[in-house]
Amino acid sequence: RSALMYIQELKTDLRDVPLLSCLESLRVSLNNNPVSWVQTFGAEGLALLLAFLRKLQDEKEDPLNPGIGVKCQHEIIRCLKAFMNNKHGLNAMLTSKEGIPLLVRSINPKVPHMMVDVVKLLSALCILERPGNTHERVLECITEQAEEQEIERFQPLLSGMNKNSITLKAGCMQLINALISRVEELDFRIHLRSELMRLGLRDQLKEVRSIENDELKVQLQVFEEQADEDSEDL
Amino acid sequence: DDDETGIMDGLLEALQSGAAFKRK
Repeated sequence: RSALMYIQELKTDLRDVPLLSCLESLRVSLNNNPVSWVQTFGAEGLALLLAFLRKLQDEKEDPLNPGIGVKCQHEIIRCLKAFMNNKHGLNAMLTSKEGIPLLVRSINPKVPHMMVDVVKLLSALCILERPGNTHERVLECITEQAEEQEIERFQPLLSGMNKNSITLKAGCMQLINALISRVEELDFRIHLRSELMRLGLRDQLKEVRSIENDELKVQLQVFEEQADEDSEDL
Repeated sequence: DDDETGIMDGLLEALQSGAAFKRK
């Protein structure tokens, strides 16, 4: 199918299994076609994906077909990753007003396998070297989302750390590291760490240190080394 | 290069290995 055919299809009122199968096939196309294909899919295709993501996030689960909504959301996240894997897609995502807020809204500790992908994408956006400081936008969206839910802004990340999934623990630490390490002001980095520690990261770190997992160990080491360096500088 | 692909893959790899956090 051409990029335009997907756009046409996403404009129809797809739902449940047909939507999932369209998204799965779109993800394969986004991953395997040349950049020009992704460019044709472009901002219009992105806007359609994001509109579906928002709609699925707002919808209650269908008792007749439980889990399908979450599967579709996760597939959209995978499509977004494939879409952003080149300059055109990435720029379209960063230009879009809804992109980062909706990704942040997808941080859902109740769906650990999807949350892993979301926190990893957000951490990748945080470390982009470009004007406009994406890490600041990500942190702003995390703050706004938490205000809306009336929770502490890092609570979802701490809840993710608390899940059994080691990959999710590593992903959450990765986002924490990406958010903190890109902050230029020493005081603010220290502030963010103490906010996280106060919220329960201190206890979590004691627990996760004993887990034998390379990915997690790398992130713990980064967190501790940077915290030590900042303490010394202070 | 406008046709550059694998941007996300590269960033994710650098994050996972810790290379993205090396201080300059």
